[in-house]
Formats: sequence, C-alpha cells, structure tokens
Amino acid sequence: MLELRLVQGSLLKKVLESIKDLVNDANFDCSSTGFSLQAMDSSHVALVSLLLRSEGFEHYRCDRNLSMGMNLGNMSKMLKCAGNDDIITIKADDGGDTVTFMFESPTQDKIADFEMKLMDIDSEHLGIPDAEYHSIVRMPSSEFQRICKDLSTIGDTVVISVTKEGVKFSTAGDIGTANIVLRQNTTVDKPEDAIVIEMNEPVSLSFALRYMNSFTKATPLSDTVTISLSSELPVVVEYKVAEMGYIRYYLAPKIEE
Amino acid sequence: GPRQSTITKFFDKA
Repeated sequence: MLELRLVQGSLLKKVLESIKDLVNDANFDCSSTGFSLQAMDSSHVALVSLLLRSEGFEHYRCDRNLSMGMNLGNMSKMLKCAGNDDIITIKADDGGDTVTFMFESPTQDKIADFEMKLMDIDSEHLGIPDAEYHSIVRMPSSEFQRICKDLSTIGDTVVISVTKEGVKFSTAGDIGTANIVLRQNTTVDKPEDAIVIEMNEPVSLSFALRYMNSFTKATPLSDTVTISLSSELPVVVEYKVAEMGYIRYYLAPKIEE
Repeated sequence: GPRQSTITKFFDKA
C-alpha cells in the first residue's frame, strides 16, 4: 500500500511539466527514502533523475518498495486537472495495475479522484558515480532559460566554457555567431540573483541546445540552477524542488571525431 | 562537426 500526501500539489504539476517532453514512459520508484524516477530520453542522450524525499510529504506511507510504470503524457493530463492550490495524494495498492491521484481543494469543498492505468516498462537503471566536477556554475534559472532560448535561434550547439574570466556560452549558425559571458556576481540584493562560479579547472564542452531548452522547462520549480561540468562527463543541470528534493538532468556532450 | 555521444557511454547499468 502506498499513500503520499503532498500539500503543495503544484510542485508535482511542475515536476511533470519539466520531464514529460523529454521522456514518454518511466517508472516511478517509491521507497522509504522517497518518490523517485530515473529515465533516459529515447535516443539515450539525456537522463533525468528526480527525487522527492519522503520528509517533504505531509503523509508518506510506502509499505514495500514499489515501481510504477507511467506514461508521463497521460500523468500530466491528469495532474493538469488539479488546481494549483490543491493538495495531491498519490495512492496505489501493492501489485495493482492502477494509481490514483486525489486532488483536494484547500477549503476541502472539492475532492476529485483520477485513476490512471499503470504500464510495464522495461527500463535500465544506470549507476551515476559521485564525481568531482571541474567547474560548477550557479545562476538565476530565468537567466539560463533566456540564454538557451536566445542561442537556439542562432545555432544548434552551445559551447559552455568556464575560465577565470567567467562562464561563456557560445554558438554558431548559418546567420552568424553569438557569445554570452557571465561574470561572477555575488553583490546582489537577493541571493537567488547571484552568479557563482566555482572553478577548480577550466573546462569547455559542447552540448545540443535542443536538450538544454527542454531542461529549462523546470525553471518554474526553482529560482536558481546549478550547472556542473567536467571534461570527462555529462553536464549536470540541477533544479531544486523546494526543500524536498531535486531534478537533475544529465546531458552527454558532443565530442570531436 | 562534433558527434553526439550518449549517456550510456559514461554511465554503466546499475
């Protein structure tokens, strides 16, 4: 038996909007740690890892570890029927073939049950090793979204380079080239507006902008985004989900042949 | 131009 009650139901709505265009079907795993998901896009270029810790739920009951295969498009359709202020409860029976989403209005005068069919999904779980990253950039998520959107009007690939000078986002296309440089800036009124560049070693990597733009669907979840880069590894683009967890996107680099 | 690599090149099956 599984019963997870999330007072801030809008978080789950935003989480689905952040992953449904990248991944069609995925297994949600439920354990005493929390509600999690790991899935790759169909071409295995990007991987998304979601964790919503059990402590973040008002009520968290998960008697046995449970893996529930869901079509994310269908799940998104159902969650769109929840109001932004609604409390969302996820319910499922061990071995059952459905999951129920219950939406309660804040004043408790409207209660809705949406039951969704589960599916069998054959997914491979990858081990993500802990890594020391060469450079880590934290910036306002809206700024990162703007940069990815702007550069994708010029080119298909972004080169992200971190040096002593700052972090540079570059692209090139048929009509010309673009370079956007951000410098560290911590003298801001609000900490979420800061640009923090932690450079252990300079790094320069190329990535497909199509995927970066897809990751920025998570912008409504968090004021800040963290980009971790190492020359030997996929980039990690991380958005915190309130105090309860994170969405991490891993994107494999483009490599010169 | 550069070639797109895949995640499975970097991360192994758990």
